[in-house]
Parts: sequence; C-alpha cells; structure tokens
Amino acid sequence: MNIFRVSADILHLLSILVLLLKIHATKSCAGISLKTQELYLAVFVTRYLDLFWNFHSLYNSVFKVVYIATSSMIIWYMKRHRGVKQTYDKDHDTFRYLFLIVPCAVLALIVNGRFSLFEILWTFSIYLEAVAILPQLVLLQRTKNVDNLTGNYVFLLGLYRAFYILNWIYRYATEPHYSAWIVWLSGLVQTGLYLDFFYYYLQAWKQSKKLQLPS
Amino acid sequence: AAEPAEKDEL
Repeated sequence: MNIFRVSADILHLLSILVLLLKIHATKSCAGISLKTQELYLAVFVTRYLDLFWNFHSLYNSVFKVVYIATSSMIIWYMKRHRGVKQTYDKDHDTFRYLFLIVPCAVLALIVNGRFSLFEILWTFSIYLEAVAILPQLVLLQRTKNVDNLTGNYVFLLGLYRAFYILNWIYRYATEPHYSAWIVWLSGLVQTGLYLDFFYYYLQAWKQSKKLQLPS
Repeated sequence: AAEPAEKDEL
C-alpha cells in the first residue's frame, strides 16, 4: 500500500459520494447518465465477487462493500426516487449497453490471465471500467450541459485514475515481480477517455467565462 | 495468498 493507491481509492469514493450527496441535496440528477452508473455497478459486482472468499484486508473489503452500496444508491435515486427520477434525461441517455458489454465480454474471453470463471469476470470488469464513462460522455456531447455536478464528479474520477497510474509506476519501481499488463493498458484507455471529458469541461468553463465579459 | 498482485487493488 502506498500514498498514491490510498489517494486514488479515497478520490474514487469521494467522486461517488459527491454525486450521491448532490443528488440527495438537490433532488436532481440532470446531466447524469444512468447507463454509466449501471455499468459502474456491473463493474463493481463482477470484480468484487471474491468478497466472500478472498479476504485480502479489511481496507479492501470495506471499500468493496462501500463502492457497491453507494453506486446502488445512486441508481436507486435515479430510477425510483419520485422527485429525482423526473429530472433524469432519459431521451438523451440512449447509449446501448450491449455496444460496450459484448466487446468487453468477448475480449475478456480471449485476453485473460487464466481461463476460469472468476478470472474472466474479473478481466471483464477491468475492460468494462475503462469504457463505462462513454454513455456519460455521449450524454454530455448531446446536451452540452457541463454543470457543477457532472464537472466535479468527473474531475474527481479523472484524478482517481491519474493516481492509480502513479501507484502502478511506484509499485513497478519498488516491487520485484509486479506486472499487470491488462490492468495497465485498460487504465490508460480509461484515463484517456477522462482527458476527453476534461477537454469539454474546460471548453464549457471558458465559454461561460467569455459570456460574463462585458461587450 | 497466491493471487496475482493486481488483485489486491480495487
């Protein structure tokens, strides 16, 4: 365990909590993709299947349970909460899950560390996490709506991915047998997609700055 | 304990 890894996990948790608390406080989920949230829950569930038999540390187990619980709560708010679900932008959030799930499943069957059910589901979750933000990016591009909620959420998610890369570099330098190509390549793809989001975020920020200038 | 290193990450 190193400082980059701990920072990354805390940032990841913060990103989810920021989203959850803002939905709770404002009773609105405008601009948030339910598809992305459901894909993240699928990522957590398929990756943390080992929760019941593979005890690594209390730290890991607590984070796994908290990630699953908090992302379930976000989905509950968006689908079931009477006020919040009315603010969900259903008409623009039309990305098809299967376009992501099928390629990730096929890739996990072909490129994996070991051909076993648990290993393939774990690998699937790594691939799926890399692309799960795509429905959110598509929704953003369609609505051109980058408000504080989506901005802060994706900013924290991007920081979380950046700290995981630092963690891998640190571990590669300090642990003799540390190597994880599947995770590294997927992580790089994922971080690249967040950079795309940052680009739109900065553009929207610049435009709103320009609009405030006196003409 | 024979799990690969990347499995101890979240």
